[in-house]
Amino acid sequence: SPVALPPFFMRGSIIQLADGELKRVEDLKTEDFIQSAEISSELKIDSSTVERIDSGQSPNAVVIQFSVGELKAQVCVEVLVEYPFFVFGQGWSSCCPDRTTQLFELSCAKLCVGDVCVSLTLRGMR
Amino acid sequence: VPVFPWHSLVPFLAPTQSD
Repeated sequence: SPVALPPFFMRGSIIQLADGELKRVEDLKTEDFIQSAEISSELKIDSSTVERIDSGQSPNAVVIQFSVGELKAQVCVEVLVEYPFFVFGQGWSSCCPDRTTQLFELSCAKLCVGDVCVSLTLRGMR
Repeated sequence: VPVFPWHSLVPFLAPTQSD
């Protein structure tokens, strides 16, 4: 059965940065995420390194294991193969870039083990 | 035209102990 895709990854989607600036999703840069998180009182950017990519429960899904932050917390997420992550210094990347381009018209690189993705954590966690 | 917040594009993966 078809899974609803997040609408904001569609090429041309308008994204509001923390300072109010509007950009298209395909024009976002690493600095946009870093600067938005710096302004945010609640959110903090973490570096999440792809450790493993395995098949998921369904043919269109993958399980990605990340090593998150300085503590290298191991976190697994199951996503559709076309789900894009933002890789530091590289931009949008997914496990199946052809499918991401087909569905979202969003140019993507291939997400690989060792890639470092932008992720978020809460500030002030103790 | 809908406008989406920047943080909806980034996965929320894990809380950290620091900060």
